[in-house]
Amino acid sequence: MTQIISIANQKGGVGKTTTAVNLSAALAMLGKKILLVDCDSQANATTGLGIEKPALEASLYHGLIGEADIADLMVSTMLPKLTIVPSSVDLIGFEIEMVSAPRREARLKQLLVPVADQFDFIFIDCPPALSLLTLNAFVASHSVLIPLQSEFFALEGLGQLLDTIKRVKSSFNSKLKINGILLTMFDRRTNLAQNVVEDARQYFKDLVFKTKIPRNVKLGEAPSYGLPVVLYDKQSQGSKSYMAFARELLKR
Amino acid sequence: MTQIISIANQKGGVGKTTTAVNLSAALAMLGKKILLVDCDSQANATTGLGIEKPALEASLYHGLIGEADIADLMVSTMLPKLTIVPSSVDLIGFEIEMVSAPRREARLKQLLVPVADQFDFIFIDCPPALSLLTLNAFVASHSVLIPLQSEFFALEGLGQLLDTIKRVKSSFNSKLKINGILLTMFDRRTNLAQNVVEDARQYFKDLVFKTKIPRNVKLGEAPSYGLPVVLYDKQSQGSKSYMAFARELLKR
Ligand SMILES: Nc1ncnc2c1ncn2[C@@H]1O[C@H](COP(=O)(O)OP(=O)(O)OP(=O)(O)O)[C@@H](O)[C@H]1O
Ligand SMILES: Nc1ncnc2c1ncn2[C@@H]1O[C@H](COP(=O)(O)OP(=O)(O)OP(=O)(O)O)[C@@H](O)[C@H]1O
Ligand SMILES: [Mg+2]
Ligand SMILES: [Mg+2]
Repeated sequence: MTQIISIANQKGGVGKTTTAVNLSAALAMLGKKILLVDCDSQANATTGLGIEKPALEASLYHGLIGEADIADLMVSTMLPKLTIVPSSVDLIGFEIEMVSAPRREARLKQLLVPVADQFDFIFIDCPPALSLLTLNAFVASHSVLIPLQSEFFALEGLGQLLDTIKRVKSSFNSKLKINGILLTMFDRRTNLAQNVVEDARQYFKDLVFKTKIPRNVKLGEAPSYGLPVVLYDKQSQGSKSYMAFARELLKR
Repeated sequence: MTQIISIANQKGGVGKTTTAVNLSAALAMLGKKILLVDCDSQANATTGLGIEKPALEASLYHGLIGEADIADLMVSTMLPKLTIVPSSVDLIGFEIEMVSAPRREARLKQLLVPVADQFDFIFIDCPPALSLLTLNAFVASHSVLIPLQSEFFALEGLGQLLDTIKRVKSSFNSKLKINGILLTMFDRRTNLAQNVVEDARQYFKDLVFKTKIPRNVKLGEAPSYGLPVVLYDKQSQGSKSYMAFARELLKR
C-alpha cells in the first residue's frame, strides 16, 4: 500500500526540500520505489535533483489545471528507483486561477490517482505557506511529515500548522494524520537547539523521530551539483543521518 | 522624507524577520523614528519584539480590510523610537477574501498614508511568498531590501524576486527600486558561503551591502526573550553587525 506523505511547515527555511530530496534518495538507495512531487514554485527539489527547468515542456502546474496527465509529468532522476514530478514558476498563478474552480482542493489528489499503487512512497515537497497548494498536498496525503528547525520561531509556528492539519482532517480528508516531527539543522553546541529539542520531545513525545539531522555543510553544497547528499558525499554526517532516518521511517 | 522599505525574499528562512526587527531596533538606538509593519501571518516580528498576540484587539489584517485605522493598530515597544503594527493569524484569510476586491494591491499603501511623514523609516517584514501581501508591500514601498542567505537555493531564487520587482515597478509603482542586498547567516569557514558571496558581488556589484551579517547564535536566542539582539546582548557579533549595517544604510 503506497504511503503518500506531505513534507510541510509554513515556517520558511526549516529543511523541507532538503528532507524531501534526501529522504527520497535514501529510500531509493534502500530499494524502495519513490515518487517526489515538487509542489513549490521555487522548484528547489527539481533543481536539487539536477533537472534542468528550461528543458521541461510541462510541470506540476499543467497537471493541476488539467492540461497534462501524471504520465506526461514524471521525469526520471539519476537514481533508477526515484522519479520526480518537477515544478516551475508557473505554479505561482495556480492559487489565483483556481479561486472559484470546483474541487480546487482535490486537484493534486485526482492527478495522483493513476499512479497511487505504482510506488512504495509518494513525497510532496510543500511551499512555506498554508496556501491552496499545501491544502492540495494535505488532501492528497495519508500523513504529514513536519521538519522542525531547532530554533525558537520554528517551534512557535507549530501550533498554526497543527490547527491546519486538524481542519483539513475534519473537512476534506479524514485519514490525514501526523507522520512525525523531524528535528533538522541540529547544532548540539548551542543551548537554543537543546532547549527546542527538549520542548518538542516533552510536548510531542513519540511523534518526534529519534533521528536528528545535524547541521552539515555538505547538505548545503549538494544541491549546487544537482545531487542528493547520499550521492554527493556518502561519508558525510548529512548523508549518514538521512540514511538512518530512512531506516527509522521504514520501521514505523 | 520617510523611506518606506520592504524586507522581502520568497525564499524561506533567509533572515527577513531577523533583519526587520534588528535593523529597526538599531536605527531606533541611533535616534531614528521607526515603524515596523509585520506583514506575515506567522507574526514572528510581533513576537520578536515581545508583543503578546492574544492581548491584541486588532492587527494588520483589520487595517487592510478597512475595519481599523493605522492609529488603532500601532503599538509601542521597549524602545521609545520604535513602533510596530503587529500581525496575527487572521492575515491568512486576506489573500482569498480580497481576490475580487477593488484596488486590492494598494490596501497597505492607503493604510500608511496618514503616518507616512511621522517616521524616518517604515520597514515592512514580508512573508516567504510572492503573494498579494508581498505585492501590497511593494506597492506601498520606495524600495526593497533583500536578505540573501549564503546558500545555493537562496541565490537561485533571486531571479524570480527581481522579475517580480520589475513587474510591480512597471504596473503599479514606478518609484520602486532595489535598496540593496544584505548577506545573512554568513559562515566564513565554508566554501559554499564564500562562493555565494563572490557570485552575488560579481552579479549585483554595488547593490550588495558591505556589511555581512555572520551566523551568530545570539540572533536565534534573542526572539525567545522577546528582545532585539541590540538589547539582548549588545556585545555579540549579531548585535554589532546590525548596528554597523544600520550605520551603512544611513550613509547611503
Ligand atoms: N541539516 C542541514 N545542514 C546544513 N544546511 C542545511 C541543512 N538542511 C538544510 N540546509 C540548507 O538550509 C537552507 C534551507 O533548507 P531548505 O531549502 O531545505 O528549507 P525549506 O524548508 O525547504 O525552505 P523553503 O521554506 O524556502 O521551502 C538550504 O540552503 C539548505 O541547503
Ligand atoms: N545571522 C543569524 N545567525 C543565526 N541565526 C539566525 C541569523 N539570522 C536569522 N537566524 C535564525 O534563523 C531562523 C530564520 O530566520 P528568520 O526567521 O529571520 O528568517 P525569515 O526569512 O524571516 O523566515 P520566513 O521565511 O519564515 O519568514 C530564525 O530562527 C532566526 O532566529
Ligand atoms: Mg523548500
Ligand atoms: Mg519571517
